[in-house]
Amino acid sequence: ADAPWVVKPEEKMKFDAIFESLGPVGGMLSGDKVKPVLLNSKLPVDILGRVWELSDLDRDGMLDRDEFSVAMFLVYRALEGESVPMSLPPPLVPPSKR
Amino acid sequence: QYPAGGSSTNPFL
Repeated sequence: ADAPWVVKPEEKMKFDAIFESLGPVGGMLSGDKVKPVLLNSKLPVDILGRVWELSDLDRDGMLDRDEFSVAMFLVYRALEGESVPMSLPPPLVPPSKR
Repeated sequence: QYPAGGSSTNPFL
């Protein structure tokens, strides 16, 4: 449970910058704002749907900055040819949400 | 499979 988050600090900084550029409201990004960014990856919609399922940990239809980092992490890995897992591996769960 | 029923919070569904 105290394993380091797989999202490295330098990656987190990059993802946080993207998060901020999308105009979060109250520290959250709605699906409407995140969807075009993920679609921009050109990954299949069913894969992106799974990325969302895994990232929106509290299932409120919004992503906070840690959830957004999980989404971006999964998208980048998918673009590198790795498959998106069916459930979120514990090391991918943000430390703030364990 | 995604959970069925209710309003989805997933913008890709």
